[in-house]
Amino acid sequence: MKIRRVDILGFKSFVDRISLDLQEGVTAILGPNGCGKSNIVDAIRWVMGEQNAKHLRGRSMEDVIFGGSETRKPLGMAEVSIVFGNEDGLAPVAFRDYAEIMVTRRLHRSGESEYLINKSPCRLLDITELFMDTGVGARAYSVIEQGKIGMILNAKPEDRRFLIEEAA
Amino acid sequence: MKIRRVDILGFKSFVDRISLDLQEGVTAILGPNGCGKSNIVDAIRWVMGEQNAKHLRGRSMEDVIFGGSETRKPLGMAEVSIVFGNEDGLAPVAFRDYAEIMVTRRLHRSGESEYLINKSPCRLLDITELFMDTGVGARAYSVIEQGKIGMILNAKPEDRRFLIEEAA
Amino acid sequence: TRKRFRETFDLVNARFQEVFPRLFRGGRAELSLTDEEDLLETGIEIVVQPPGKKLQSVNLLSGGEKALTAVALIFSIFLIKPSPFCLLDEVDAPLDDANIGRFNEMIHEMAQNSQFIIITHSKRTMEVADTLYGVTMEEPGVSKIVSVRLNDYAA
Amino acid sequence: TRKRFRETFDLVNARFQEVFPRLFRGGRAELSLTDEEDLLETGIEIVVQPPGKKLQSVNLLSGGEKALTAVALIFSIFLIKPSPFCLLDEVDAPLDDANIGRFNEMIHEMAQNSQFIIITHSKRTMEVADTLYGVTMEEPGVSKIVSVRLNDYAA
Ligand SMILES: Nc1ncnc2c1ncn2[C@@H]1O[C@H](COP(=O)(O)OP(=O)(O)OP(=O)(O)O)[C@@H](O)[C@H]1O
Ligand SMILES: Nc1ncnc2c1ncn2[C@@H]1O[C@H](COP(=O)(O)OP(=O)(O)OP(=O)(O)O)[C@@H](O)[C@H]1O
Ligand SMILES: [Mg+2]
Ligand SMILES: [Mg+2]
Repeated sequence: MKIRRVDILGFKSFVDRISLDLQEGVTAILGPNGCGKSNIVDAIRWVMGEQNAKHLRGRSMEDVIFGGSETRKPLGMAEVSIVFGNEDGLAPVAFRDYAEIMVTRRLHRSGESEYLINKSPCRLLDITELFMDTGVGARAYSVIEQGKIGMILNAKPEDRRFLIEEAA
Repeated sequence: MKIRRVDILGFKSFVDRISLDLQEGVTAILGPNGCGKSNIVDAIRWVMGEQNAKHLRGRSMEDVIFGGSETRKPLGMAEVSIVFGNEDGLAPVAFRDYAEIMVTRRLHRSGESEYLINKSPCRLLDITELFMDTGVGARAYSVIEQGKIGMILNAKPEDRRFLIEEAA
Repeated sequence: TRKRFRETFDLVNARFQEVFPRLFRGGRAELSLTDEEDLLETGIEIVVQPPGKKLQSVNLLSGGEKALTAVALIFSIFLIKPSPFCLLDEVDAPLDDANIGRFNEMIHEMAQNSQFIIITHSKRTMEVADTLYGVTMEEPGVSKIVSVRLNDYAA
Repeated sequence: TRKRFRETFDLVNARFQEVFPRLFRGGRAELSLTDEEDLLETGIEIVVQPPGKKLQSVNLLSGGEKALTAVALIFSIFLIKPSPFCLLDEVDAPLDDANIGRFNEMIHEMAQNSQFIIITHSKRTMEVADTLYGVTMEEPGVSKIVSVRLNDYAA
């Protein structure tokens, strides 16, 4: 299942809703320091189920909600949606007839979380199962965060086996 | 005391003797990956008294001796000399009449170390004292190794005080 | 699972021994298990010899050589079990121009089957991308995404 | 020494509050002691607000913002107690062009009193250096140093 689009609203520095259409092949993302490029990577990991705020450079998950700027007030909710195209028919049986599958995650400042598939509320478990069944989950070797490439060589030998385990 | 020149022979990838003349102002060192740029930094730290092989990316100090290549046999000794100009008269009393002060360090594969000041054998203690008296020692904030700039922000607050301590 | 680990390890290792010399334009490298007897706990050692140099511990490698070695391993795993997409954030930062070129060549081959999203500051990487997006912050603290053509950016 | 630590800390802190907005073209930052009572054990906290953004914990900063903040601190200490020379190995790697420009401006000011040796892959840094040396490895594994003029390198 290819990623067709990512919609981000209220997540980190994306206070206004943005839509990132993703094509085949290689997409390069560029821009000055601090403009939000790595925040896009965080948004994709988050909507795919990342539960550890530290993996998103935060101290608590509330840190991913837009916290305000010189000109904008903080927001009360972060929302990221990822839209997959079902061309290769890899979708689980329940979604066989859909051309697209949209996974949405919301976090309110109250701490309340929402998960939706095709705009229909579901549980976190349904999302993780969907990603597992389709093999689309963000595997350790398919997302390399900024500055993390060096960890592979610096790691102890026992701390590298997870790479093989995830592929096995 | 400004650095006038660094001579490197048998240290890491500098199997043939090289001489690096250093000018005033800003010197930029460039070249492809793995060609030896950071090895120059290691050589300067080493001749200034670095005793911990791990700070030079080695496992034991013997790792700094040229270990051979496809076309060259390993060497039996590494030698680095650093030449300081005494224009500002900062040299300790014993060296007040010298225009230049040369500090040399050698390591033999046998494990035997040699230290020389102006080609005259001396002890490691004489070298560390010379660097302390002249304030030329490689302070933590005057040598930033490759990839290490991030450590300052990632460090625990207690692990940052050494920067102030070294300047105090 | 012990069997699957062993099989996957062997496949990745074989691939790694091809990918490394391709990215480094020579040299050789391989993976080894620290404990062949205990496949559930064993660690994975990496042995590297850049072209023309001698075999030595990975810690003596340069910053760029370490990064490219890690990239070779990641690409090897990816080739054995491709993911539908791959996100790389400034992975090309420590690489020189020649290495960036070979890095991008391999990415474009793998991108025929998987989507690659690469965050980069490198003009060389941007020049060979299929699609370019710029992230801007005209209003401080507020991110926006724009489509980019390379001549805009280079100007 | 408690007194000297306090004095040095205050001097560096004052400098840091000037250097940060200079490198970031705005914003503010300051150091604070985690334990004002215990100057022998206290840690040093860094509080940062990039221009136009809100004050937040340093971990949310971008890779380039973190690097530039660390550089601002290093430069502040250097300005309070200059060393005769300073070695920087690929410190400009995560910085974008605009930040590299301001980084180099400050280096050139400090270089009037101290020698700066900068290892870099950035053409912008090379363009403003006083002296350029290239390190080559024509014979694999064997390093050589050559004088470089920028037109040679760019060619
Ligand atoms: N919850 C939040 N609210 C508002 N701004 C945030 C929030 N979380 C992070 N930011 C801001 O996002 C910026 C970091 O963005 P990001 O890491 O994506 O930058 P980048 O484009 O990857 O830059 P670089 O090229 O330096 O790596 C920081 O300035 C940070 O202040
Ligand atoms: N004792 C030694 N004998 C021979 N070669 C060595 C020795 N120690 C290190 N090397 C070689 O030196 C090379 C690393 O050099 P260095 O770290 O200076 O590269 P660099 O120019 O800084 O590259 P980069 O731009 O990637 O950081 C490695 O290839 C390593 O194999
Ligand atoms: Mg980033
Ligand atoms: Mg290096």
